[in-house]
Amino acid sequence: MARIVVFNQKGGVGKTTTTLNLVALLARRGSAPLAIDLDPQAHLSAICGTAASAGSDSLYAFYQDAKLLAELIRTSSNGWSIIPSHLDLSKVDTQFGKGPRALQRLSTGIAREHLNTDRPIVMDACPLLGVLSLNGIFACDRVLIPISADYLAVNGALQIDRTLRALERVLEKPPMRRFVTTRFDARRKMSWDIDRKLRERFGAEMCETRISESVGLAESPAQNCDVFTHAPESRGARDYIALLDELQAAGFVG
Amino acid sequence: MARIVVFNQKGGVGKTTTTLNLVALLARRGSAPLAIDLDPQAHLSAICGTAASAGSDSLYAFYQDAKLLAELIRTSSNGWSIIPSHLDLSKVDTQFGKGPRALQRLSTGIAREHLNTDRPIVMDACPLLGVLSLNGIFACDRVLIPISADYLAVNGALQIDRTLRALERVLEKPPMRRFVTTRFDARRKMSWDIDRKLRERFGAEMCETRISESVGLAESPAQNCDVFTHAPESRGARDYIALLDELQAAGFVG
Ligand SMILES: Nc1ncnc2c1ncn2[C@@H]1O[C@H](COP(=O)(O)OP(=O)(O)OP(=O)(O)O)[C@@H](O)[C@H]1O
Ligand SMILES: Nc1ncnc2c1ncn2[C@@H]1O[C@H](COP(=O)(O)OP(=O)(O)OP(=O)(O)O)[C@@H](O)[C@H]1O
Ligand SMILES: [Mg+2]
Ligand SMILES: [Mg+2]
Repeated sequence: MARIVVFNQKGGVGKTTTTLNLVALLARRGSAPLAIDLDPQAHLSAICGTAASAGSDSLYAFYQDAKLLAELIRTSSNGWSIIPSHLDLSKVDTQFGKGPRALQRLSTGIAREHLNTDRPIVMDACPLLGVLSLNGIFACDRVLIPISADYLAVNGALQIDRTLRALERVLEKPPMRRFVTTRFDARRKMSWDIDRKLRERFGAEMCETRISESVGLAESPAQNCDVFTHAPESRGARDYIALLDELQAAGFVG
Repeated sequence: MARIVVFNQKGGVGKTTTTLNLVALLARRGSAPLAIDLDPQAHLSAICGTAASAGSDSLYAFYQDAKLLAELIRTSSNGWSIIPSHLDLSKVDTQFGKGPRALQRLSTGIAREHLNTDRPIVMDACPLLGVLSLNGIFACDRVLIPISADYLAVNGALQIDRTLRALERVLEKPPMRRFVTTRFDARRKMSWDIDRKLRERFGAEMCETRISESVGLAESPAQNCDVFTHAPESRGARDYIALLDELQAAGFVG
């Protein structure tokens, strides 16, 4: 099954929003996904009502070799499975960052514990290409890159392209990539300008679907739920449905 | 003179946008500010046309003990001074992060070279509480915390409050703090809800001025300039003028 990491080192582009809503939709379609929160700020964990009260109840315990990944799986407020994060994870870079296997630890854990055999995995990364995000990239076979429709985010997209190309040499099998425009506002000339630039640059790797700026998407985290529960008729809900349809048709996810 | 760090570990809340426009306005008001780009992604440096082509032309060279801060000062496309960043700075955490003086290096450098004697300094931080951002916090006497008017950013604000309180014990003199709401959209109930929550929580430390969602602010980086050059009549320009007026009246900056 697919192992997707949602990554962009630019901050605030919709990584958590995308992870939350794709996992929720995969769950509604019956594929029992597993989410993994790789961001020490644990926004996804907090939205799901599974914020770990201590590092020992979070992914951090796996890096300390204290627990198996399977022991850390919690059930979110929306009913699907998640391995939560905790602020302690920000120590991973300095505590566990060196060493030959440091970047493959998550990949090895997922394989050893057969966590991906009959369920897709979606990982939410923090806005830094550090040890945790690299663990996500080494553990995945798909990278989904949200790019908000603004100029500063375009810089970030070009940087990621360079980063992933450089990593392809060390990854056994380079992951399939998809870029998706988020926070697209059709009333702004800037949104169209950026979307066009991205399509010229990334071609077929660019999703046809654009995620619109939609208040339902920004509000659902406060209700501890996804957009399909909070605002099922919203533009945001329809766009994420169209995105998953497109990703499934492309074989990006089952 | 004031030494301000613009920080929030939540991504995409308007740190770079705030640094760019406050520095531009301080320059227009004749105080010849110095900007320092502490983000390895170097967004501020790129906007100013001073993106360093190599680590040796950026703040990274200062951490390598290869150059003085004063040797790294460049003139931005808008005419004010900036010490640019470079992707190599992301190595600072693992290369220079340990050691007793690691967090005070920038502070010591600014003091030794008298960079702050007759000009304010404004530092743009990356969305991570790592060695670079801590260098900014130890070097500053003011912390300006942008918080975008959305729920996920509120989580971040509470985390910062805890972080700064914990740091106060090790800082010689705790910095003066101000929080400012950004990307405020008066048509959204959520914006008012969040702004009220922040005022209840942070009281007098919360700026009266709110920075509105304004396309002029999002567009100016593509023109390599600040909002006062690109869209002087825009809502964004007026809001940052009001913000600087308020900060100057409060003695936060000269
Ligand atoms: N399409 C959208 N429409 C409206 N608001 C959105 C949309 N996508 C994201 N947002 C809002 O923008 C803010 C940033 O999104 P989010 O936190 O998901 O980004 P991120 O990339 O995960 O940020 P970080 O870099 O801090 O991890 C959030 O508050 C979210 O609610
Ligand atoms: N008030 C505003 N109105 C409209 N757009 C804004 C506003 N403030 C910021 N933006 C846009 O939102 C995006 C995020 O802002 P910015 O990059 O300044 O945030 P940041 O906190 O510096 O992000 P990072 O965490 O990646 O450093 C930018 O593309 C910017 O143009
Ligand atoms: Mg996130
Ligand atoms: Mg920034």
